[in-house]
Amino acid sequence: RYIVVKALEDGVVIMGLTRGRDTRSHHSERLDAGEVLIAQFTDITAAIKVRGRAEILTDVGTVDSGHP
Amino acid sequence: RYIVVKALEDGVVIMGLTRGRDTRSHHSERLDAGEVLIAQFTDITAAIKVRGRAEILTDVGTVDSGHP
Amino acid sequence: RYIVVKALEDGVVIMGLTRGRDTRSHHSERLDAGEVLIAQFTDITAAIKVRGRAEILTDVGTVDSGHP
Amino acid sequence: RYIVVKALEDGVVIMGLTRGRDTRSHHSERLDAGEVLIAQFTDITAAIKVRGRAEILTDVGTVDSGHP
Amino acid sequence: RYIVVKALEDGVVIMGLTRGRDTRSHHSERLDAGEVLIAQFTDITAAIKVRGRAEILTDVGTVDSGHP
Amino acid sequence: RYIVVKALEDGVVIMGLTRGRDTRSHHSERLDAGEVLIAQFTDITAAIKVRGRAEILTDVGTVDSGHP
Amino acid sequence: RYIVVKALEDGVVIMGLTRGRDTRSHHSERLDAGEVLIAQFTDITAAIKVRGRAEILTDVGTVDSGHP
Amino acid sequence: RYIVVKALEDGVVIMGLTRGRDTRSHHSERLDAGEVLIAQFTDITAAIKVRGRAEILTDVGTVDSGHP
Amino acid sequence: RYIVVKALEDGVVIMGLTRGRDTRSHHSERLDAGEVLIAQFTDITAAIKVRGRAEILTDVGTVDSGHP
Amino acid sequence: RYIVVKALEDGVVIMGLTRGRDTRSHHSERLDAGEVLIAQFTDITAAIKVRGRAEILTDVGTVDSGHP
Amino acid sequence: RYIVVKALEDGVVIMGLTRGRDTRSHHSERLDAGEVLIAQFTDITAAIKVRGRAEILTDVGTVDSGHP
Ligand SMILES: N[C@@H](Cc1c[nH]c2ccccc12)C(=O)O
Ligand SMILES: N[C@@H](Cc1c[nH]c2ccccc12)C(=O)O
Ligand SMILES: N[C@@H](Cc1c[nH]c2ccccc12)C(=O)O
Ligand SMILES: N[C@@H](Cc1c[nH]c2ccccc12)C(=O)O
Ligand SMILES: N[C@@H](Cc1c[nH]c2ccccc12)C(=O)O
Ligand SMILES: N[C@@H](Cc1c[nH]c2ccccc12)C(=O)O
Ligand SMILES: N[C@@H](Cc1c[nH]c2ccccc12)C(=O)O
Ligand SMILES: N[C@@H](Cc1c[nH]c2ccccc12)C(=O)O
Ligand SMILES: N[C@@H](Cc1c[nH]c2ccccc12)C(=O)O
Ligand SMILES: N[C@@H](Cc1c[nH]c2ccccc12)C(=O)O
Ligand SMILES: N[C@@H](Cc1c[nH]c2ccccc12)C(=O)O
Repeated sequence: RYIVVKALEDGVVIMGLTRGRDTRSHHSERLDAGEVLIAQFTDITAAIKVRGRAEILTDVGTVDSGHP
Repeated sequence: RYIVVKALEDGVVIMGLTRGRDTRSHHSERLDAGEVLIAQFTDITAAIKVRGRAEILTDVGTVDSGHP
Repeated sequence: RYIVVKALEDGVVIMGLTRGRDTRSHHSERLDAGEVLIAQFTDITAAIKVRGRAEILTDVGTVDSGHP
Repeated sequence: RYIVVKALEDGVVIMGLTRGRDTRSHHSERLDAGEVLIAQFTDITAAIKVRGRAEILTDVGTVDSGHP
Repeated sequence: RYIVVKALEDGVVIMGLTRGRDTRSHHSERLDAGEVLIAQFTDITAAIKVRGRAEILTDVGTVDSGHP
Repeated sequence: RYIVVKALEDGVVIMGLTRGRDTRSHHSERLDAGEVLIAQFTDITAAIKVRGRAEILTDVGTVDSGHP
Repeated sequence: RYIVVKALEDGVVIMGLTRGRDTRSHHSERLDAGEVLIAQFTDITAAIKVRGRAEILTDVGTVDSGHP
Repeated sequence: RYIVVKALEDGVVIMGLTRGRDTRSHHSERLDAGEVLIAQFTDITAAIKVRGRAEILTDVGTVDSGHP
Repeated sequence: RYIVVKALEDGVVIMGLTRGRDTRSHHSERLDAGEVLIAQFTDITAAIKVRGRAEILTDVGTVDSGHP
Repeated sequence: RYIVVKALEDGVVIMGLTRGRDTRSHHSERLDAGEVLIAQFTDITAAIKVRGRAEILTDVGTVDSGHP
Repeated sequence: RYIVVKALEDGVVIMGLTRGRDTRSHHSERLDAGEVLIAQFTDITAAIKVRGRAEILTDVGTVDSGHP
């Protein structure tokens, strides 16, 4: 299962949060305006946090993050 | 399986509650307005509690948490 | 599989009932108005009971609990 | 797989009937008006009987039990 | 997989017929008007017979048993 | 997987035919008007034959057996 | 997986053809008008041939066999 | 998975082609007008060829073979 | 999983291309106008090439090959 | 899972890219106008690149490659 | 599971990001205008990043990357 994130501005941040007893960011991917990340949930990544203006497509619906 | 939480105000709290005989919060993620968390159910997390104004998308429908 | 419970008043109670030969409450989660719990069925929880005014979303439909 | 039972009056009874060669009630859950039980089929429970006025939601449809 | 039976009169009978080389009734559940039984197919029960006026909901459709 | 048979007259016969190299009737269930049988395919039953006026519901559609 | 065959005349023949390197008829079921056979594919039966006027319901559609 | 072939003329031929490194016909079934064959893919049959006028129903759609 | 190819002219060629590190044709099936081949993907066949005028039905849609 | 490629001009190239730590082309299939390739993803092929004018059908939608 | 990327300009870049504790680019595929890449998620690739103007089709929806 994956999600799709399209950055609507520069400096959008997508953080992968760890699976397991600890919940910390193991990776931060920066996207500039127009860039797209398609990211899975994995043995490593159990939650994903998005900061900045972006369009986020998922199995349970679509949301826009950031300030419109 | 995951849920999507988009904060509609600052200081939204998403608590992961433990799987197993004990039910306690193992992690509390804070979201500020516009931030989005996409969080799975895992070996660690068997329930998720949301406090504050947020849009929550799930497989069984969408709800808004907090006070409108 | 999980359900979504959104409290429509303070003091909504969500009880997890045990799996197995005995059926007793192993945990009681309290929700105040606007708080949302997304709770799975697990090795521990085979039934869930809800008291108080709440909106409950499930795979088999949506109901409101409590007195309207 | 689970069912949802919403009590429409006090004293609704939900009986779990045993799996296996014997069919007897292993547990009787009482619901008062407005209370909701979401109950799975399990290694223990192979049939569920409902007495009293209630709304019952299942994968195969919805019925009202009791006398209208 | 389960079926739902809602009794429309007193004395509805739901018989579980055995799985295996022999086909006999291992259990007979009586329902009075308004009572509902939600019954699975199991290692024990490979066929179910219903006598009396009842509404029967299944994965392959709904029928009314008995004499209208 | 199961089928549903509702007898529309007395003396409807539902035969279970054996699985394996031999095809013979291992059981014959008689239904009287209004009675309903919900019967699975099993390790024992690989084909089902219906004689008499009945409504038959299956995953691949509904037919009426017998002479209208 | 199964098919449903409803005979529209007397003497409809349903042949089960063997699974494996050889393809021969291992069983021939005769249906008279109005009789219905619900037959699975099995370890023994890998093809089914129908002769005579019948209505045949399957997962991939419905056909009438025989001469109209 | 199976296909359904209904012969629209006499002498329709349905060939089973072998699974494996070799591709040859292991069986040829002849159908006369109105006869129906419901044939699976198996450990033996990896392709099926149809000659003559027939209606062919499959999971991916329906075609008519032969010259109209 | 299989595809359906109906030849719209004589001499349509359906090539099975090998699975594995090498990609060569292991079999070429010729179809004349009106003939239909229903062909699976297998341990041997990982790609299928069609030359000539034909109607091709698949899980992902229908195309016509050849020159119209 | 497979894709369907129909060449709309001569010299369409379909490259299979290797699965694993290295990503190189292991095979290049040339299609002339009207030819169709139905190609799976395999232990060998984890990505597919298409050059030239072609219609491409997939589970996630249809695109035309090349210059219109 | 795979995605489809159709380049709408020259020099579109599709980066495969590694699965596991480290997140780095293991391969960068360049597409020129009109070229199409159909790329799976694999043991190696757990996220995919797209730079430049392209149409991206996925199971959760379609987006255009780059500057319109
Ligand atoms: N480390 C947590 C990450 C997580 C997933 N879902 C969550 C919901 C709330 C809080 C944390 C989480 C886990 O593996 O479960
Ligand atoms: N520790 C509990 C958490 C839980 C899941 N669903 C619940 C419903 C009600 C109360 C608690 C829970 C469990 O693993 O089952
Ligand atoms: N302990 C019971 C809990 C339960 C599940 N479903 C029920 C229905 C009715 C009564 C009790 C139950 C069990 O594991 O099965
Ligand atoms: N003990 C029975 C309970 C049961 C399930 N479905 C039924 C239908 C009819 C009668 C009894 C049952 C069993 O395990 O199978
Ligand atoms: N003992 C039979 C019960 C049964 C199931 N389906 C049937 C259909 C017809 C007759 C009997 C049956 C069996 O296990 O298979
Ligand atoms: N004994 C046969 C019963 C059967 C199933 N499907 C059939 C179709 C035709 C004839 C017989 C059958 C078998 O196990 O396969
Ligand atoms: N014995 C053949 C029967 C068969 C199945 N499908 C067919 C299609 C054509 C010809 C024969 C068959 C087999 O097991 O495969
Ligand atoms: N012997 C071939 C049969 C076959 C299946 N699909 C095909 C497509 C083209 C040519 C041959 C085939 C195989 O097992 O794969
Ligand atoms: N031998 C190749 C055949 C193949 C499948 N899909 C492809 C796509 C492109 C090129 C070759 C192929 C393989 O097993 O993978
Ligand atoms: N060798 C790569 C091929 C690949 C698949 N999907 C990709 C996406 C981007 C770049 C390369 C790839 C792998 O097995 O994963
Ligand atoms: N190496 C990471 C790649 C990744 C997948 N999804 C992500 C989301 C955010 C950040 C990194 C990732 C992993 O295997 O999980």
